[in-house]
Amino acid sequence: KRWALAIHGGAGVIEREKLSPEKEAQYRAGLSAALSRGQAVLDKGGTAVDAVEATLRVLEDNPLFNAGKGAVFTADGVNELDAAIMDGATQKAGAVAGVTRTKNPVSLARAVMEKSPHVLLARDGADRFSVEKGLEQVDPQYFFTQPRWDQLQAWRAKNLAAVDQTHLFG
Amino acid sequence: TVGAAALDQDGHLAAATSTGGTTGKRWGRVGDSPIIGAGTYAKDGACAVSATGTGEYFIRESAARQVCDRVLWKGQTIAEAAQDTIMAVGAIGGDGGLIAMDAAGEVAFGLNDLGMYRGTVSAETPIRTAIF
Repeated sequence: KRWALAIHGGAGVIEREKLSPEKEAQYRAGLSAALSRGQAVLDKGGTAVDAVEATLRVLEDNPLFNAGKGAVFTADGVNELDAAIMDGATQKAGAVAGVTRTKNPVSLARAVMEKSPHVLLARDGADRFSVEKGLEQVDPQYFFTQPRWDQLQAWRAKNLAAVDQTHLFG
Repeated sequence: TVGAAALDQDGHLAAATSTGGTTGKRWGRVGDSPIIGAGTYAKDGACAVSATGTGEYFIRESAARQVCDRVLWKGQTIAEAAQDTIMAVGAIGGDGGLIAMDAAGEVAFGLNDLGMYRGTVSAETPIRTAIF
């Protein structure tokens, strides 16, 4: 029987010259690992909802990608995670915004879809719902990665300089 | 941002998206990823979509839902719908990409930026990945 899976790991200014062969191989390995997980679900007759959740959990656990561990930092230096899931068979959907302690936000989105009458929960309430539904919790420090922190420092330098011209040159 | 679209053996579609947002986001900013119809959408018989990019523009264009509407109402192929939607996002200043899948499991990518990490696998085809 036919089944299919497609994924993305983010888009943007990805320049060939700046992506080393080693880094490219890491990204492709990460994508392949996620596809393999989804493939295993679908090949055994699992549902599309199970497949997209399982696939995204792999990408969320991979620090290369901007989701879960490896997420970018807000201006305040914290990680706030968003996720959504939708079941085409039922038109049910679930989403979370600004969550900080759920290891796999896509699973929290699915919990909103299946275990609440709501579609979108945000921030403190979503974090609380996650605890109440027994999803795996982590210290927010879990999401920290040095490259993302360095990106925030570069962002701060650029944007603070724009606001405060006195310190434009250090 | 990461996302997935899938067709299962019973012919059902699903989509999901997960993200940390953008570096330096403030004021409780929320992009398109958790907005059903903007960054994520699925409807059996039509399509499943996950998007990534400058979220505000994907919200304004109802990008994910737009792909499905183009398939259902305009009779476009999934490739045409994905491409025209990403062009519509670009026309108002947005950039990024999306993955889309139709009711038969046909996959399309729409992109108006330099690259998007992406991949596919199906019952008939092995795992394939691409970046540029």
